[in-house]
Amino acid sequence: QPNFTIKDEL
Amino acid sequence: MNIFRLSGDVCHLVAIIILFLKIWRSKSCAGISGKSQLLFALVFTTRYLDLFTAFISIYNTVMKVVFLVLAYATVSLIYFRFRKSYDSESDSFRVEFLLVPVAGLSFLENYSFTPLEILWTFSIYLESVAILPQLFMITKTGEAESITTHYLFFLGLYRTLYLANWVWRYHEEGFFDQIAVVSGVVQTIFYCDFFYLYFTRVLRGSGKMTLP
Repeated sequence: QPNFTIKDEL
Repeated sequence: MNIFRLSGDVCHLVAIIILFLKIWRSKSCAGISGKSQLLFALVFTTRYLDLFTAFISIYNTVMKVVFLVLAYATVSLIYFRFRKSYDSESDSFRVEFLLVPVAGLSFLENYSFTPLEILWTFSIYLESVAILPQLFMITKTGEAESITTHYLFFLGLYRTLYLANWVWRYHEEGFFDQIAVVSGVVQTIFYCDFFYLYFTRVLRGSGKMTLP
């Protein structure tokens, strides 16, 4: 699973 | 950050500004789907809830605020200030056919069953279909002003550049966000037909894009 806690994309 | 994502964000901003200025300067929202703009405002609202809880960078925060402000400003132009020019007859796409499946899917397919994550997932799925009322309206009226097609071009280009950004990030960082990528591909596919018409009609200098 990706590091989905940090949403760094708009 | 990479050039694909940065240029994608710039295209997104350009698209939103083109639309806002078109409505503001022509004092009319003829040919514009208010429903799509409402859906985009909902996309930004449900996606940027972490505006106050997670600080990523100045750029991230500023762009989120700008997108939110412009989205709501555009919606208010359409439904309030220039509502007399709003063609609700042609803007007849049944958005509930989008919202219900998207909401259902975001509960079924997400990374974690928490409110923030489900709302983010909802915004990702919704964004991939949010332009459909606008594209439907164009097929219904059979034409679109060239400025509207430029708006759609940059809007379609932005997610296409994000696909390149995801390829790059997978290659460079091993980053892979399946939900965002799958939705982004679906979203870009919806623009393919428009891109074909844009390159064959609008850029040939025929000004207005009239559908066959």
